[in-house]
Amino acid sequence: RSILAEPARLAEEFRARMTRSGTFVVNLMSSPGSGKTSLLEATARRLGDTYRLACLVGDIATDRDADRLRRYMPAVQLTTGGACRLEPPLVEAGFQRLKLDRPVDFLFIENVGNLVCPASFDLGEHVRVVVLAVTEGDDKPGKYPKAFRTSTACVLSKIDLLPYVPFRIDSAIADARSIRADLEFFPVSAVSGEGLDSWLKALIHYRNSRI
Amino acid sequence: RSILAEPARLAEEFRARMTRSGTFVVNLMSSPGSGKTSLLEATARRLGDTYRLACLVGDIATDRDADRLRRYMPAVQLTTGGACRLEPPLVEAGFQRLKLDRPVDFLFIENVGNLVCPASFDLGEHVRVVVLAVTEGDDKPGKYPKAFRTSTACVLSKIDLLPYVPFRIDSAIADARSIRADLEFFPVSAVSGEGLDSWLKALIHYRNSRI
Ligand SMILES: Nc1nc2c(ncn2[C@@H]2O[C@H](COP(=O)(O)OP(=O)(O)OP(=O)(O)O)[C@@H](O)[C@H]2O)c(=O)[nH]1
Ligand SMILES: Nc1nc2c(ncn2[C@@H]2O[C@H](COP(=O)(O)OP(=O)(O)OP(=O)(O)O)[C@@H](O)[C@H]2O)c(=O)[nH]1
Ligand SMILES: [Mg+2]
Ligand SMILES: [Mg+2]
Repeated sequence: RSILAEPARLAEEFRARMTRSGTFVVNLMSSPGSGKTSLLEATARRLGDTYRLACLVGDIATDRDADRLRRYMPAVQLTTGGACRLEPPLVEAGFQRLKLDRPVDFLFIENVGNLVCPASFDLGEHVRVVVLAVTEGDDKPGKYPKAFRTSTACVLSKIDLLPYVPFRIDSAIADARSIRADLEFFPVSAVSGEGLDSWLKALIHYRNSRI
Repeated sequence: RSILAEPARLAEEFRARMTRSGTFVVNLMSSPGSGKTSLLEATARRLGDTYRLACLVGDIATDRDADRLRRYMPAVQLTTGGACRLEPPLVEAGFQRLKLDRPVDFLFIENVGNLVCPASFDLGEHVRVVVLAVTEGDDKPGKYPKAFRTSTACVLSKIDLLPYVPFRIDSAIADARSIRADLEFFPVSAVSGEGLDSWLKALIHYRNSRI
C-alpha cells in the first residue's frame, strides 16, 4: 500500500542522511509524564561538554518541553495539533528549523507522550528507547507490547520513588523480555542521578556501533 | 461524513438504553499506569455494598485488569489487539458479554491507557473522567488538552506520593481550568484512601442528576 510506503521511504532517507553526517538519532517514547524530558535534561548536562547535541520534541500542544531543553542544546518543538504521534515529514521539517551550521553527534527525538501509536512509526532513528516509570506499574510491558517489541532499550525511570510503589524491577524485566528477549534495561533517576552513567555509556556505545 | 456518524449514533443509542434501565455509565481515561484500575478497585470496595456495579476494561493486550476487577464486580476485558482506544461497537459487544440478569446502577468503562486518542470517541457514557497522576507532572493538562476539555471531572491520583514529586495541585488545576473552566477536581489516593469519600459522593451526585 503506497500510503504506508511514503513515510517508510522518508524515514530510510533521513536515517541514511544522518548516518553520512555522523549524527546518531534516538527516538524516545513513553507514556505522558514518564520522564523523557527530565532524562534528556540530565543526559545533556553530562554529554553536552563532549558531544554536539540537538533535539526535536513532539507534543500535541504547547512549547513547554522545547523551552526546557533549549537551555541545554538547540531544540525545536514539533506541535502535532492533535495527532497522537510524530511522523517523518514533521521530523524533517523540524530538523530544517534547527538550522544547524555543523552536524551534531546526537539528535534526540522526544516523541509525543503515548505508549501506543508512536510504536508504529519509524522516524529514521538509529535506536528506539522506551521509558517506563516505576510509578506506572511493572505490568505495562505485556499490556502495551508493541512499544517494547520495537525498542532496543528500556529506561526504567524515577527509581528514587521505588520505596513508595509496588514496582518490582525483576518482574517488569521478565514481562518485557517475554515480548523482546534482547531488550536492554537502564534503571535511572533523573533526580538523584543514579544509573545515568550506564545509560550514557550505552548511548555512546550504540552510536559507535552504528555511525 | 457517514463513517463518523455511525459510532456517534451507536453511542447515543447505548446511552439512551442505559438511561432507561437506570445504569449510569462512567468513561475513565488516563495515561498508562495513572491508577484507573486501582481507583476502580477502591471505588468498588466502598460502593459495592450499596449499589450494583459492573465494568468493561479496554486494553491492547492481556486480561490483567479485568482479572483484578472481577474480584469486586462483574468485569469483561475488551481487547483491542492494537487499536489505541475503545469505540462503541466493542463496548456494546462487551456489555452483552456481561450477561447481566438485572440492570446495574453503575457501569464503569476503563478506557485504554492513552491520554490522546480516547478523547475523540463518545462511548455512550453519562460522564467522562480523566485521571492525572501527581507523578506525571502538573504541566500535562495544557499539553494534552482534548482529554481535559472533554471531561467533566479530573481525579488527581496517587496523592500519597506528593511529598516526593514537584507536582503543585494549584498549578495543575489552573492549567486545566484554562482549557475547561468548570472541570471538577478530586485529589485521591487509592493506597491511603484519602479523598475517596468526595469522589464517591460526586459519583452518586452525578448519577442522581442524570438518571
Ligand atoms: N522523583 C522523580 N521524578 C521525576 C523523575 N523524572 C521526572 N520526574 C518528574 O516526572 C514528571 C514528568 O516529567 P517529564 O520529564 O515532564 O516527563 P515527560 O515524559 O517528558 O512528559 P511528556 O513529554 O508530557 O510526555 C515531572 O514532574 C518530573 O519532575 C525522576 O527521576 N524522579
Ligand atoms: N502510591 C500509589 N500508587 C498507586 C496508587 N494508585 C495506583 N498506584 C500504582 O500505580 C501503578 C498503576 O496502577 P494501575 O491501577 O494499574 O493503573 P491503570 O491506570 O489502571 O493502568 P493501565 O490500565 O495500564 O493504563 C500500580 O503500580 C499501582 O500500584 C496510589 O494512589 N498511590
Ligand atoms: Mg516531555
Ligand atoms: Mg488499568
